[in-house]
Amino acid sequence: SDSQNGKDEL
Amino acid sequence: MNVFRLLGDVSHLVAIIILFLKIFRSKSCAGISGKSQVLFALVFTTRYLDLFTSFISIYNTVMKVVFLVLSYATVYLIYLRFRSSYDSESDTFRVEFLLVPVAGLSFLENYDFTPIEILWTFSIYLESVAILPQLFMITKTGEAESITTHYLFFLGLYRALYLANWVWRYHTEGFFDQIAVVSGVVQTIFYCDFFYLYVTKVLKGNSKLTLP
Repeated sequence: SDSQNGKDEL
Repeated sequence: MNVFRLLGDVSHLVAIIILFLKIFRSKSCAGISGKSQVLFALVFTTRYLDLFTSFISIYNTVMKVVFLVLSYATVYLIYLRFRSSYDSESDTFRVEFLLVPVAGLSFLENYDFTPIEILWTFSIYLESVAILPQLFMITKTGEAESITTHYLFFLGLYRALYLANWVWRYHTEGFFDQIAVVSGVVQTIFYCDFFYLYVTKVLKGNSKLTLP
């Protein structure tokens, strides 16, 4: 889902 | 992980270490905006709450912890250990003019109306403007030590490299994070004027950055 976007980034 | 992302993270880390060591070794935070550093500590705190909810990788966890620790250590040096050198009279940017709109926008425009997601969005928006008190301070005093400009250069370079990372990820993975990308573009634009002065003045051998 969109809400997981970017979470692997700092 | 691509080369732009890795170089971006290294650049971010280098910036934070440069600032910490500058203050620690000179025992002075002259010319540094404590307000910007408090905002960055707030950025890391609100973004890395997922340390408690999800594990991504050892790299991810270690970097998050290092950024958190160094940001709070820097705030400690400025406001407690070397407080007498803190130039509060030049650090007069009104941070509520950043915090209120950023908080409001993070409630309005986010991926999911949950506390952790709103706080993550808040951190992304806040990061894009957190350097403004520092840039305002340099404009006000008309100068910056070259070590401070190296800090700003690596801090600006980090988000510019993330832009390249997002272009790469869009083409290779179809990954597109609208909130991060738009904020990242805004953030990088704030540094453009500084990048120009850095290349034309500091890299030409001037010991200080002085504004015309």
